[in-house]
Amino acid sequence: NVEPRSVPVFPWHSLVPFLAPTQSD
Amino acid sequence: PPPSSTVAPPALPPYFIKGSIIQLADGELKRVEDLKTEDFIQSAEISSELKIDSSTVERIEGSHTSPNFAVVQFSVGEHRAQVSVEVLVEYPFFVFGQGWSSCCPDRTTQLLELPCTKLSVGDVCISLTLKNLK
Repeated sequence: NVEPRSVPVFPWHSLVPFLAPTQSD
Repeated sequence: PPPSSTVAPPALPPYFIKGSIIQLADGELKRVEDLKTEDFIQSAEISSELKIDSSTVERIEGSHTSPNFAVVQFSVGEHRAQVSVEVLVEYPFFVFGQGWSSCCPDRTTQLLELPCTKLSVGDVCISLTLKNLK
């Protein structure tokens, strides 16, 4: 019998770079 | 055979390894290699804080710091703000309508087993900003 392993789950936004331009209002 | 490299690659985030389980904003689970453009767009639509921006690759240069790194210059969002990021050459970006791409796709495939194409000038990548950024 193979014990089920807990698999890490990553949120979708981890995979997307945060390219936040500086904005002036 | 190619000459063996003695440089230990810096660690990449574990979620880019083929088979990694990714949770979309609606709770659905997908493998990283199965993600589609729509998954990111729909997840951002559900998100109250994040929005997708289009980031066009304007320039790709080798880094002065290390041959393992590249400097990618993006034009971000409707205001075409210039943003440069220094990343490992195997670091994957998601290109709209295309999928994972990196500066060195052979290395990405070798290290992560993630199917990957060559990131090129003119590619439009998915990036994130805050919705209420003022």
